[in-house]
Amino acid sequence: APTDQYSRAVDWLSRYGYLPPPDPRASKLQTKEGIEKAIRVMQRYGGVHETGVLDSETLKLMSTPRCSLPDIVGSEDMLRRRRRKR
Amino acid sequence: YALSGLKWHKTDLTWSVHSYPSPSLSPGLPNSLVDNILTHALKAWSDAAPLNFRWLPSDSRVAAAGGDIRVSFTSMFHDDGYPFDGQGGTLAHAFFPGRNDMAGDTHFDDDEIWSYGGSSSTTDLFTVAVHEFGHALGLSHSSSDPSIMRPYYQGPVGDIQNFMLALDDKQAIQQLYGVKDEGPPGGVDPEIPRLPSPPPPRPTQPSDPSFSERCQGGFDAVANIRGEVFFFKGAHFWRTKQDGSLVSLNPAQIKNFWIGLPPGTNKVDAVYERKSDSKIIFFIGSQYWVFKDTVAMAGYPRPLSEWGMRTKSGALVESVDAAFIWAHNGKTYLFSNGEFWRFDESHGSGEVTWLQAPDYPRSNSLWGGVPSHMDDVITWGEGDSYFFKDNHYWVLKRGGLNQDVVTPKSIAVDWLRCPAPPTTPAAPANPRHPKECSCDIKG
Repeated sequence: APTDQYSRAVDWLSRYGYLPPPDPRASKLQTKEGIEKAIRVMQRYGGVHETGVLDSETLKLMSTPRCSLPDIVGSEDMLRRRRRKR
Repeated sequence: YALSGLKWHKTDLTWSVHSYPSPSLSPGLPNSLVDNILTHALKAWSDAAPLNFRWLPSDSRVAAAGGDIRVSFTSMFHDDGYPFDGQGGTLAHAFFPGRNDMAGDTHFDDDEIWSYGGSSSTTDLFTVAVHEFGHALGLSHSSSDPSIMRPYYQGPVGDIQNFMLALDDKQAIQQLYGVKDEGPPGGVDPEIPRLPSPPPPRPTQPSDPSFSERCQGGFDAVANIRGEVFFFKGAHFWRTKQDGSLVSLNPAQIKNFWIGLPPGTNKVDAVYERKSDSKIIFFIGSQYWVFKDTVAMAGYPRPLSEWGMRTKSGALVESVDAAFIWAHNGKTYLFSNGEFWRFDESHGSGEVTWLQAPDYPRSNSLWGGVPSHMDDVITWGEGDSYFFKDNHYWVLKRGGLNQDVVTPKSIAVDWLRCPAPPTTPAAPANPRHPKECSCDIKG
């Protein structure tokens, strides 16, 4: 279903650093604009046509086997890892 | 290329293998071949940079306690915060260099079918190992093509004997550890490259255009929707919550929140929330839309002429200036060009429609003490009517229609968290400059 596809894509974008990771202490709603921007960055990074929407090419790339490490390592992610390490 | 910001502060590194692929899933990979493949994957990096890798037996005390790059094949949750996910999906990961216990550790998903130069249904261990060892040495993912550090698996890279890193990867590893047989690692600066200096501090005065937009007033429409007040201006809106705080100082884009308005919408005329079913009505030019929550309902827009509003001279009204439900009587009021109309919501056919009251339009001047050409009107607080015009608002208490004195107040200050304009103290009379100037917030 499209909603499932959408939430899976948001999860994927968060996991690989394109969206800020969810903060368990606070409810954070991603904006439509933020998700579109994240999809664009992901598309540019992955070398596919930059549309900002979950087209078939993008979904195919998202389901391609890959390394578990994030593509965009932001300060939040680094911090989270340091905290977990401690 | 992209660097993680971490590197080994030595060039002699040890490595060991603590578990091997399950023979049942990867029958073509005996342990000796795995060791051989991993040796060559490390060699790809040591061919480009002055690095030496020394293999340690996994049962040795050194490997168990403090080996640098410790390889293992694990599945699902394996206590490092990066669980694997069965066949496909994530294939492997490695930890960047550093002083912590897991630095350099390299994990392969044991649920994959690992092979060397195998078919498309298997995953080439050498290709993935070169990539993961790149992480273990300090490289991040790269979007360059070609680069072994691209995050997606793209099939076998070919013969392990003759494999050479792409230029992007070679430059990355040489940036960290120097060029093999040439000078000190990292060239002139042995440390990792510095980030560019941050820009000089900016003045704290608000230079963002959204600030002046917000604080200058002149809103196209103002609406009380579900207890929050929306201020529409151009293609954006701001939103004030019931407690008076703004959802954000930055404006939101109308098109991203209100789904179903035509592309390029850069002005709405009036908005209000319908009383009987809480649907939201947008007026833009000679059309109107009915929204269920934030999405326009099917069948809209419809022509404004359906409302049957005619001016005193008999002409059809072409646009709406303001719309609101008057708490005093629960009726819907629409304003246009100095006149207003009253409507009852009707539920006759299941769908809510509007019935125009007779004896309208009437002149806006009946609403005494407020501007006759307002930007918009809302009901707020204890059922008071708030009239908005430019950067001011007027409050008519309760069901009041014609109050003696209505003092305008600042929209910017009271609703949109803008600073109050500085009050100019009464200057002593200056005989040389009898007409002192004063500056307001815009000046």
